[in-house]
Amino acid sequence: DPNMKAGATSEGVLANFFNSLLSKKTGSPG
Amino acid sequence: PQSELQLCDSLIIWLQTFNTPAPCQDVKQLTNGVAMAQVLHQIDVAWFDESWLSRIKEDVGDNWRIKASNLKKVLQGITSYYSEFLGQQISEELIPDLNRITECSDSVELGRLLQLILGCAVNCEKKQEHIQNIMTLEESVQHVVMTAIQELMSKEIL
Repeated sequence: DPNMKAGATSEGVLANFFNSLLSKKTGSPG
Repeated sequence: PQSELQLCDSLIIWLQTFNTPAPCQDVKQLTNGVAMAQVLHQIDVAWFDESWLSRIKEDVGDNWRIKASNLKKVLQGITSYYSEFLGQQISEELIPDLNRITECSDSVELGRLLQLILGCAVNCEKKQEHIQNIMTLEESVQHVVMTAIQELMSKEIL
């Protein structure tokens, strides 16, 4: 189903983005 | 590119997840700065502490002077959080025109202010909690939030 595929891709993009944000170091200079 | 209005609407939905004592259902309710200040207090209670929050007047009504004063304190608080805690300077183009929020409840400018609050949430020490919370929102809202964060990141001045 192309719709499901598109949805999964979109979800994947969001999950990737937010997960990478989670692993990013907090912006505090120290 | 997402419209500026979509930015404001989606960030209001995100803001509602904080369950602030002050209402934040629409643009009008946010223009007095009270709910935004309460959200900042939840984001970093050590920085936006009780003393800071107490300087935000809650009984605003239609008094535009108090609204303007509250919004100014909110923006000043955010600016110092970025510069002193995050070690960043906010790009000029991301700074909202507070007069337009006070005078005509401008959604575009309010969206800019909410975007800066979002930046505080995803960079603070409790960012994990905030990001996971964002990930529970409707997908269309998440997309707008993602784009807003990407814009902040692309304009970071260290």
